[in-house]
Amino acid sequence: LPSHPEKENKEDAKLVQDYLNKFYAVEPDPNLLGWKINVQSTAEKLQKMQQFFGLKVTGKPDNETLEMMKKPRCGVPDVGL
Amino acid sequence: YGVTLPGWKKPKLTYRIVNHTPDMSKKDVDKAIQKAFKVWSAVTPLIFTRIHKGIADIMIAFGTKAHGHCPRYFDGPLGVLAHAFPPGSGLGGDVHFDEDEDWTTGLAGFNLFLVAAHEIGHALGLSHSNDQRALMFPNYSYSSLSEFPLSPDDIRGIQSIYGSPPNDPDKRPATPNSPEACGSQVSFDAITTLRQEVIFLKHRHLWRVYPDNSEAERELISAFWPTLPPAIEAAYENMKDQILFFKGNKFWVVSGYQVLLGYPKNINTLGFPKGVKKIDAAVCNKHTGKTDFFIGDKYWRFDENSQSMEEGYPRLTVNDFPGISQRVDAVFQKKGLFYFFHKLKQWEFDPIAKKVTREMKSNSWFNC
Repeated sequence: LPSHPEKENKEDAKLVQDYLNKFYAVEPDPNLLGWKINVQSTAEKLQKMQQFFGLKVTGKPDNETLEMMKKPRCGVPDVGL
Repeated sequence: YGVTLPGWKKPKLTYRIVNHTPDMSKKDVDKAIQKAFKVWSAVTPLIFTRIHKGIADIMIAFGTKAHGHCPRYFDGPLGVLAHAFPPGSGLGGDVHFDEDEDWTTGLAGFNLFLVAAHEIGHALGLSHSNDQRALMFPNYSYSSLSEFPLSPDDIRGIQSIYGSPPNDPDKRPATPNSPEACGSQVSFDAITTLRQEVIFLKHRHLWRVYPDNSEAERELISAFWPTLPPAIEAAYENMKDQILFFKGNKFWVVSGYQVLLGYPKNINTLGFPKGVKKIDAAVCNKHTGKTDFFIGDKYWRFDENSQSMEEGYPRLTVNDFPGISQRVDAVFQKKGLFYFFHKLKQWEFDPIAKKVTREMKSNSWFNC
């Protein structure tokens, strides 16, 4: 049994949020400032990330997705530049 | 692949290494970064020159957490290893490495050459690719192929921005008869292994066959080794992680992308008599450290350790390789067995039992 399931969940949630904000946040186009910016949901960003890495597109932070997020990588975003 | 246009508007670019990681000697850092730039200059018209003062197009620096004016921050060991910015002024084109990582020249830690080659791809206008074999795939992975980091996806990407190198003899459109690996009439000029891969050469092209039997990749020989001529006649992998290529009475030694200085050399420096004008095929037996050179119906044996030709050669090939009576076009060794090719056929030969164990079509390695 996981020793602290709720603690692990919190850590996983933070990992997911940080990862998606860093690599899958669509940077607002300065020309569009002032327009209503469509804020993507976490699930949408997660789906985009799963699609990019060829994972099962579930929109949920399953184990495979969490493992991919823990791999050392480049700091440039994967989308939206 | 993905691009962030418009790319650099000039072919001559400068770079400056602002500071060095203490993990490696300065010389090794300089060499790794120079080699990383060569990865890209080999397949584009771009020329990179290092400067030691002032503002270069591509400024390279090591930093931790929040560093200088950079809007992105590093996160301590692991996680994000490095980042870079697309071409432009100011931060544009700059490359930053996370000094909290363990930077190395080899397999341990994170290989600086490999990460630098990836980040320079960004500095030249490439964004991330979702092709897991591409250098521009976001995650770090060091494999035996890392000496050849560029995949066709990377080459297509960078050449979509800058075109191919000016001296690319293959600039001409592919000849209509450029062979496909699964064609019924395919034969090979030369074949060599490279660690886990088998590389088949024909005219100006090569095919890389991977151990996991995924689809072979066809590429231009010049994409890797622009100074090698087309129609190589023989090739083999020696005991020092190098490949030797032969054409006519000349041979080249390559290590990774580099053709070693001083090559091509004449084959008589290996100990062949003047009368030998060309090599048909060659293979190094990794178990004995001896290389066999096949010419016509005879073969010579070369000792890789003493770097000298053995006495008592040439001998008739068929006497020592029963069943191999045709002229040998190409040969390589895999898992101890030899594979001799002649035109559309190949023979699997067991050097210990000294007999042919199978006959196959030449393109049996291509999942046709």
